Amino acid sequence: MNLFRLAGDMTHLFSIIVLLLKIHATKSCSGISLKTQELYVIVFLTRYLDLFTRFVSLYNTVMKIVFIGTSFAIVWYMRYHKVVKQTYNKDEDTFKHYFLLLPCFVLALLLHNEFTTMDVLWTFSLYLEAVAILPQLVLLQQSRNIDNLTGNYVFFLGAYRGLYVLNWIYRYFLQDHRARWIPWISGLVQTALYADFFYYYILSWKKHEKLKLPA
Amino acid sequence: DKDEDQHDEL
Repeated sequence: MNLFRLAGDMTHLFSIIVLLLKIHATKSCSGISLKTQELYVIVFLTRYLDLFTRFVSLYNTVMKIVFIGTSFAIVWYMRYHKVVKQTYNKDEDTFKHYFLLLPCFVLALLLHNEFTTMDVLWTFSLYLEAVAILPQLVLLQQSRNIDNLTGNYVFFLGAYRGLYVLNWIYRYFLQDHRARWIPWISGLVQTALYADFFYYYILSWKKHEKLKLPA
Repeated sequence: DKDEDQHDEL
């Protein structure tokens, strides 16, 4: 464990807390894509299959349970909470996210480390996580006003995998010199997808203006 | 070994 990885995990956890805070405090999920949240549930379930079979560290186990639990809670809020679900605007959340599942699964069947159920699903979860933010970014571009909490949520969510890239650089050059092409490339694609969001987010922050993404 | 090492992150 190095500082970049810890910072990445904490940033990821913080993004989820910001989202839960927004939904719980404002009893609203406007501007949030349910499709991205559903994809994250699939990402965590397929990534943490070894939750009970392999013990890496107490930290890993606790974080895996927190990520699975909070992502379920967010989907539950947006689908079933009597007040929150009214604020979900499915007409804005238009991305066909199920179209992402098959290509990621096929790619995992073709490109993986070992052809075992665990490894193929773990690889699938990395490919899926790289593109899971697409429905949310599309929604942000369509929704006129992006509230601060939603903007912060997406920013921290994008920053976490960027910190993981630094963690991978650190590990490769200073620790085990092991090439991990699958997480590296997936993580870079994932971070790159946020590039224009980061640009407009930092621009709006500098100019103390409301965040607006060009359509 | 390979598999152990690969899945040690979140």
